[in-house]
Amino acid sequence: PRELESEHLTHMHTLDVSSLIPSTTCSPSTKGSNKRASLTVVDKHGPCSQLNHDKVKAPTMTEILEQDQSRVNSIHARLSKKLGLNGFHASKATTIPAKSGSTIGSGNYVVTIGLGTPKRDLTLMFDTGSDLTWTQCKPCLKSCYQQKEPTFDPSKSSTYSNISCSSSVCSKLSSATGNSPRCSSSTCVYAIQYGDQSFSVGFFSKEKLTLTSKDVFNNFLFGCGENNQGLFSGAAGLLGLGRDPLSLIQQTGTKYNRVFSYCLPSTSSATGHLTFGKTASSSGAIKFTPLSKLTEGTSFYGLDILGITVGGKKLSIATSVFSNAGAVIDSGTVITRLPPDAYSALKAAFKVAMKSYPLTSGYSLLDTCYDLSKYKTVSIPKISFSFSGNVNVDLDVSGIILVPKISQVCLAFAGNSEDDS
Amino acid sequence: VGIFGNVQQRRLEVVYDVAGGRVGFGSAGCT
Repeated sequence: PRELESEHLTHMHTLDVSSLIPSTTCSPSTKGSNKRASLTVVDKHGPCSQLNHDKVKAPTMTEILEQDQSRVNSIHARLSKKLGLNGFHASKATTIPAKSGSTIGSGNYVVTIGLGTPKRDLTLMFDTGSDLTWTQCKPCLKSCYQQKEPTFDPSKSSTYSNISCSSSVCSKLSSATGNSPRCSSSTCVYAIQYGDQSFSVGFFSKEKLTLTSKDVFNNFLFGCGENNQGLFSGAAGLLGLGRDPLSLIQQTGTKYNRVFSYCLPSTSSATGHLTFGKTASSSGAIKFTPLSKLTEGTSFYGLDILGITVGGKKLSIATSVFSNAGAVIDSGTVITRLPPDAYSALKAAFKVAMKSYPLTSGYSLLDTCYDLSKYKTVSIPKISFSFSGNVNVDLDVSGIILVPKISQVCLAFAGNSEDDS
Repeated sequence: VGIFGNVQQRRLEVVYDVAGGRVGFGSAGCT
């Protein structure tokens, strides 16, 4: 019995059911806040977010998951196009219309940066799945959605200037946005559209960017949005952290050597950090996996998944299941998507480990949910991912389950619809 | 394409070494 108990402790997370209910008050972490070039990361709709006020209605978790699927469809479409895959069936994609005041794949996290002279604080969603940084700009020639902070007014900044159409950087917009730049009165105009049909169109510009008081970048290239519609939920715009030459990472590469890191908070009432440059912790205890060759030439960050372990047992999944599909890591997608065979195996093993608890109905794209309302404590199997380079990553318990309510606690994974996606 | 989403990244320190062509994971950086 002692050995069994020891094995149970090693391979299971045991926690109070009451701890699954998110707090309504902010408990900020001090970690990262005093680091060089470190910004505080908050859940856009949690109590730590300045956007979490009555001005903008927060989406329900069902809406968040529906929007998550449109982001996934968009990533599949963009990668299929870039990789020249034939198997992508565009007609299967779900298009969810953009709604003003709602969100773009709204499991997104936000950080606050400074723009212009004098500096204006702007809260932007950060996104490793796109490249161009943009914010809404006055005079909002066509349209702007409602945002929490005052809209950036370039006429009140002494360091703002437009990029001309003849500039070589104007042509770089094609790869950063997927759309060719246009020209308006010899000023370079960008257009970017996201998977949910949200979009931003405006002047391609340069301006002083302030990350922290010691991290200031003159002539930062960004989009000054004059026509913005969609699911941005009160944020002033988007911070593009992809790999394209126009992304923030490449533009600040001289100072930070194209290294950045983040910690996402475990609940909506906690804070994390987004840090630029190498830090002490980003070298020592970190296990690195090489970027996948699959995403070479794209702005995505590709990973090679080799296997999954549930409750201490490695799942029997052929490595070809993962290698045929490929994978990317994305800060804006909420729920991990797996090839169908891998998801089936994960779900089956999770169900075995959770057999003591009553199953209940599914929740949106999550099909494995439990009613834990009659329990004080619960044991959830540990899950770890193996990546190439002999890297094993143990997920936090907050990365295994999603809790719409205590009577519906769900395995936080979903399967793709096809083996090669 | 599989996608490693942000729920699964919670409380992991995720390091993007773009110049080095690698992504790192650590669990100690967020505690």
